[in-house]
Amino acid sequence: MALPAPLRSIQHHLRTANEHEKRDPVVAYYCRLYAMQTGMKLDSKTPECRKFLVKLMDQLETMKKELSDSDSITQEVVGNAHIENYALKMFLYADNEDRGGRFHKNMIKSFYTASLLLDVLSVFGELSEENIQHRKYARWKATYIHNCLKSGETPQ
Amino acid sequence: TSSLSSSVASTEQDELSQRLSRLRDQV
Repeated sequence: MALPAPLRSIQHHLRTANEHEKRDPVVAYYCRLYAMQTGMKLDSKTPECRKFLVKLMDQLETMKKELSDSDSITQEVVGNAHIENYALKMFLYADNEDRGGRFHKNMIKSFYTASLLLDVLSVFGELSEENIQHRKYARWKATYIHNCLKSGETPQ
Repeated sequence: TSSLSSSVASTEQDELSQRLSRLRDQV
């Protein structure tokens, strides 16, 4: 289903959910939960947005049933740790590549995905200062290295 | 008509909020 324009800002989190459907369904579930919560704040009144959000809710309810034997789904405190660990793993991989001077698409994507998953952590409560800083750094690095590779410059 | 449609929208919105609360109820 096409994403209505007012909900555009959740498109990257929904894409991350799709990419993790098989690899890590817990990540996919919480990305969609974040998208749902954010989408409801953005626009849940216009018919096209409401229709989209109802479908997303259907999907979340189905996923919750399918994953009912996972503690990361039934206990949000476990889910919080799962998403945080996953985000930091992505961040550390990209940071290690960066410090080793290995600049490539995969590490850019890892920095960006880490920043999206740090957004997702907000479904569990306020982000820690450390996570806010990691998110800012990861997003900036992803943009900076992407632009360098595009223009043929070597990132510093 | 506009108050009726806004009332329908608000009811559907509440329903969505309720579903979200139920979804997040810890088992």
